[in-house]
Formats: sequence, structure tokens, C-alpha cells
Amino acid sequence: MQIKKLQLVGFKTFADKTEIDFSEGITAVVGPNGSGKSNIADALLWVMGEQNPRLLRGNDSRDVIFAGSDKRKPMGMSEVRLTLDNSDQTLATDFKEITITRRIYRSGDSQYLINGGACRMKDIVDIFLDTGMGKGAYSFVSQNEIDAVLSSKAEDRRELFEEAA
Amino acid sequence: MQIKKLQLVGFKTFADKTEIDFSEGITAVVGPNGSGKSNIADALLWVMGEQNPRLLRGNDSRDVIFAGSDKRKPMGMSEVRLTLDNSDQTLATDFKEITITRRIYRSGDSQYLINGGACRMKDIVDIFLDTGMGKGAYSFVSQNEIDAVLSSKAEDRRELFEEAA
Amino acid sequence: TRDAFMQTFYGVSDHFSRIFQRLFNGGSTKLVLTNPDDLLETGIDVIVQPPGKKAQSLSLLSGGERALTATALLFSFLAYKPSPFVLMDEVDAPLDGANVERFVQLIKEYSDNTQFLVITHNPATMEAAPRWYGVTMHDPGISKVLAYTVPSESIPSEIDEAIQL
Amino acid sequence: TRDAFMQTFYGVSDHFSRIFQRLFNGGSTKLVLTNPDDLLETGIDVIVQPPGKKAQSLSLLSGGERALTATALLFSFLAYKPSPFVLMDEVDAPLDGANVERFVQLIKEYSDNTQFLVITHNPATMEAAPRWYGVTMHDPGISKVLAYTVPSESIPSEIDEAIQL
Ligand SMILES: Nc1ncnc2c1ncn2[C@@H]1O[C@H](COP(=O)(O)OP(=O)(O)OP(=O)(O)O)[C@@H](O)[C@H]1O
Ligand SMILES: Nc1ncnc2c1ncn2[C@@H]1O[C@H](COP(=O)(O)OP(=O)(O)OP(=O)(O)O)[C@@H](O)[C@H]1O
Ligand SMILES: [Mg+2]
Ligand SMILES: [Mg+2]
Repeated sequence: MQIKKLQLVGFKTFADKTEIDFSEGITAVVGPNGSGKSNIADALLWVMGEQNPRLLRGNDSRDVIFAGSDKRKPMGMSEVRLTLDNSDQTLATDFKEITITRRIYRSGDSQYLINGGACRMKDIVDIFLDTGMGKGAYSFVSQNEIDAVLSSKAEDRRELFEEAA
Repeated sequence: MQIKKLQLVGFKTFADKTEIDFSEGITAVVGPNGSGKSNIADALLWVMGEQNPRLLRGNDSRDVIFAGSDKRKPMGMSEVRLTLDNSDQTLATDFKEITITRRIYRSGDSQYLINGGACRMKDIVDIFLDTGMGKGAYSFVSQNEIDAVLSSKAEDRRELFEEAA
Repeated sequence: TRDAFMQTFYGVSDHFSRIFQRLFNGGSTKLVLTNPDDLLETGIDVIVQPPGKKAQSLSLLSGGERALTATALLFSFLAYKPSPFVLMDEVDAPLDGANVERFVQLIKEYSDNTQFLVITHNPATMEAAPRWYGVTMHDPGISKVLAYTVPSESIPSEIDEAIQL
Repeated sequence: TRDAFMQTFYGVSDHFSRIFQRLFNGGSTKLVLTNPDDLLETGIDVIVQPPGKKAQSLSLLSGGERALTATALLFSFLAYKPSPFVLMDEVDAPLDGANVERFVQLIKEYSDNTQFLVITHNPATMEAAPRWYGVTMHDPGISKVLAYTVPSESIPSEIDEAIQL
């Protein structure tokens, strides 16, 4: 399974349509403080099904919608689309290529789509089950989160072992 | 008030007698990970009266005594001595120069001295009252602690204002 | 007393606006009492707007923006009620090049009346200090300290590497 | 199941020893079940000994030692059960030059079979990536992304500064 691209519009500071292409190996994301690097990480977590706004540094699920700037009005919707190459069939789905889309509106309404077809949040989360990329997994380290791996209680660490088992 | 020097022996990784001289302005402390830089910060907090071992990254008050290494045995005592120039009389004491010494032994016994004379912990803490260097003050920022200034509850911030008032 | 607290609150608020704008090269701030009728119990809310952006929850700020905001707040207390000595352990860690430069200018200015002990890995911060203590661990587990007085044309990264040998 | 958990526990423990010794250039580790008789409730204690030092409470480790230890633990899970994709946001922030180098060698090796998205301010980490996304904020509050394919003789700090303009 490989990530092919991530497309964002109206997501946090990514007001304008943005596309990020992934290839094999290591991609570095660089730039000044506050430019939007961690917001890209948030977009990935969000499109893969993160439901807890606190894990995206917000208080409300609508906090991910572009809230405006000095010169631009707030937007009414946030959308992130993730395109995956599943030709090695690692993911729990028959598709060779899979596009996951998530939207949220100011009203609080949400939409979830797999290859353009409406689905539930659960269907998206299930795709990543047992891949190491699922909820509580060890493949996502947010900013300032690495220390928590050690400061967590001994019992909390069991979750990592259960994900790997 | 100026700090003149800090002397350590048996304090965490400072097994051997060490002296650090301070002058005016900025002194930078540099070196590789794990070499002992934050241990110097801990020594300063400790000699000025820090009683909570957790704020010195330990669990027990004796955790500051050199615990040994591959090639050296643990030591039986930890001692830190701070020498201050008080010619401008900023500190709550008549002395023009003041030496504060703190020791702890493996037994758990502690000693506190001001200019060589035995005193109580409280006498040391009182010296720094109302200087901005006291407990809960804003002049000491430990590693990874700066974020707590913002993540603390609104009510906890009042403590900083009270120290400055 | 009520008057002392309010005087401190207004004084620190003024400094905070000024210092934040200096570190962020613009923007604005507001400190708000959560309970103005009960000064013994009130909290203090911190609301900031980086230049060109909207004021949003502190949690949405980037790692570097949070560190810089917290630094501005601490320095506001120092400006209102100076402390003879300030210790900072790696507060510059999340800052990009431009923000480190502004941070360094700030501590240089305050160092006329305040002793600073700054623990850092950052060459730009090291360059601000005329005097360094290099902490090494030639014997594993045992810290040793070397004092350097910095010639004006020294290159910090070379000394940092020298310390690592 | 009990067997699956124990198999994971032993597998991860082996990898952890190996990867820790690689990142720390020596030392040793031990993972210990807090409650071996109740695998559904047990915690896992992490005990480490950096080279030449004594094994002590994790809390006494330095900032950089904790980050490196946590990284070793996460990579142990990845070694035991690979994930197609790994995201790391500024995990290298507290690491000194020598530790960053070892960290970079490690992710390069894992990147043969895993896509990495690494958010960083560190030039050494940037040098490991053949492809960069520079995130800028030319219009305040609005993120823009520029893709760079890195020629082999590029100087990361120059690009980092170019992004800041
Ligand atoms: N919904 C939103 N609308 C507009 N701006 C937002 C929104 N959510 C977050 N932001 C802004 O995004 C910025 C933070 O971006 P981000 O965390 O990605 O920075 P970063 O590049 O990771 O910086 P650093 O290097 O300091 O970690 C903040 O200024 C915040 O106010
Ligand atoms: N009582 C003790 N006896 C011996 N060693 C100790 C004791 N207490 C702490 N240490 C050791 O001190 C080391 C940490 O030192 P310190 O936190 O000062 O490092 P540092 O120079 O600040 O590194 P970093 O740049 O990573 O923050 C750890 O390896 C820890 O095991
Ligand atoms: Mg960030
Ligand atoms: Mg440290």
C-alpha cells in the first residue's frame, strides 16, 4: 500500500486547493513556524477518520474549517481527499486504487466517500484496521507527542502491543 | 543581586567537584544529549529550596545523589553550594555576599547552611521571596516546560500575576 | 490586595502586547479576566492574533507560535517586575531561524540588567552569549564542564562539535 | 490471545534491544511485564541503560535520551509489524548532531519498505529526503506548498531560508 496524493481545500490554513504528491521513501516537509506543516499531518489523521477534535488541536469538529484571515473570509466547508495505491492488496478492500474523501460543513454536517460513493465513517476506519496505521497505532507521531510514549502508564503501553499483535 | 558561582559534588552526573562561575549578562550551556546540562538547572533549583522530587525529574529526594556509573560506585552524599553577590541588597538579608549550601545523604538526612551556619530550609526559601526567583516564579523555565504556561488553566495563571504583584 | 492585582494585570497586559508584537513582527494580544468580580478566584485568558491571521484558540497555534507566545508572556512579567536571574532550558528548540533571531535580540536587551543562563543546542542562541560552559561526558555517566570565553569570530557549530568529542 | 500477545512482547523486546543499542551506540534495555499472570491487564515497564551509565528511572533521562528511547521503541513495533506509511512531526527537535545522524540512518534503512513523511527544521534530516515540500505563508494565514526534488549537492539551510522569504 502506498499513498499517492493528498488534496486539501478549506482545511485549516489550506484555504486554496492544494495537492501534495507522495512517492516512495522519505518526503520531508519544511518551512517556518506557523506555515502549516503540522496542519498537513492533521489533514492526514482527519481524512483517515480521527473523530476527537482535541487530537487535531481543536475544541470543536468544525475547527478544521478555514476560519478566515486578515484578508479572506471564513469558508463554509473543509475537504480532504487521500488517494492510495492498493495494488499489493494490503488494505481491507478489493480496489487497486482507492480514494477517500471527507468533508465537514459549518452546519456540522459531514460527508464520507470511498471512490466517490457515500459511506460511513466506520467504513473508512475499517480500511486501515490491522495495518499499523489504525487508531492508536505507532505509525503517527504528532508534534510534542513522542515523549508521551514513555510518560504514559505501563498499562497504557499495552495498547501498542495489542495493535502490533 | 548577582550569582557568582555554583559548586556541585555528588549531584546527579556531577560526581566530581565542579565549579561554574557566573558573570554579568548571558551564559550559554551547551553539549551533547545526556551530558548534564539540565542537571545544572536542577542543581540551581535544588539549592534554592525545591522540595518536590518530581520537579527535579526524580521520584525520591535521594535521586539527586550520584547513583554510580559503569566504572564508579554510587556516592553517599550530594552537595550544591551557591554563592551570591548581594551588594545591592536585593535579597532579604543583610549580608553583602551570601553562600547557600544544601546537602542530602543516603540516609535521607538533609543539611542546609547559610554562610556556613546551619539553618532551616525555610530560611533559604525566604531569602528569595519577592525577587521573582521564588517558588512558582517566572524566572525558571525547565526543559519542555514553556508550553505549560499556555496549556495551564486560566486560574493557574493567576499564580504568576500574584508573584509579580 | 485588589489594587495591586489590577495594577499588575494592566502592567503585564501592556508589556505583553508590546513584546508579542516584537517577537511576531506584528499581530495583537489581549489578556482577559475570566471573573472580574472576584479577583481572588479569577483566571486570566490569553487571546493572541499572529500577524495576518485571525485570533483563534491557543490550542490551534503551531508549536513554534506557542513557544514564542509563552516566551512573550514570561518576558512581560520580567519587564513588569525584573528578576536578577533567569534560567531557560532549550526554550528555542521549536523556533525557526527568523524567530530565534528575534528571541536572541530580546534576551540580549534584557541581559543588561539580568543574568541569563541559557541551555541550548542552537548556534544562533550560542552566538548571543560571550561566555559558554561546555558540558561533556568523557567518562560515561560523569559530567565535566569546560569554560569558553567566546572570541568574536568564533563559529558556534564548530565548538558544539568539539564538545561532542 | 495469550500466545499472540507473548509472541509480540518477545518480538518487540528483541527489536528494542537492537535498535536502542544502534541509536545510543551501546547500552542495554529490558521490557518487563508488570503482571505476567494477567495478560489482559498487565502493563509493560521500560528499563534502559544508556552506554556507560546505570539503569535509572526513565524520568531522570535527558530530553534527548527520552526522545531517542521513545523512537527506538516505536521503531521496534515497526520492525515487528511493518506499516506502509509513517508520519513523524519534529521528533528530531531535541536531538544533538550525533544522535540526529544515527536517527537519519535508521529512517533511511526503513524507507526501503515504508513511506515516511517527516516534518522537520533540522538540515541533517532534510538531507536524508530526496524530495521536499516547502510550506510557505506568502499571504498571511494561507498556506502554499512548493515541491522540491533535491539535487545531490543542495545545501538544506539555504533552501530552508529561501522558504522563509
Ligand atoms: N481552521 C483554521 N483556520 C485558519 N487558520 C487555522 C485554522 N486552524 C489552525 N490554523 C492556524 O494554523 C497555524 C498553525 O499551523 P501549523 O501547526 O501547521 O504550523 P507549523 O508549520 O507546524 O509550525 P511549527 O514549525 O511552529 O510547528 C496557526 O497559526 C493556526 O492559527
Ligand atoms: N543521581 C544520578 N546519578 C547518576 N546519573 C544521573 C542521576 N540523575 C540523573 N542522571 C543522569 O543524567 C542524565 C541526564 O542529564 P541531563 O538531563 O542534564 O542531560 P542534558 O545535557 O540536559 O541533555 P539533553 O540535551 O538531552 O537535554 C541521564 O542520563 C540520567 O540518567
Ligand atoms: Mg508544527
Ligand atoms: Mg536537557
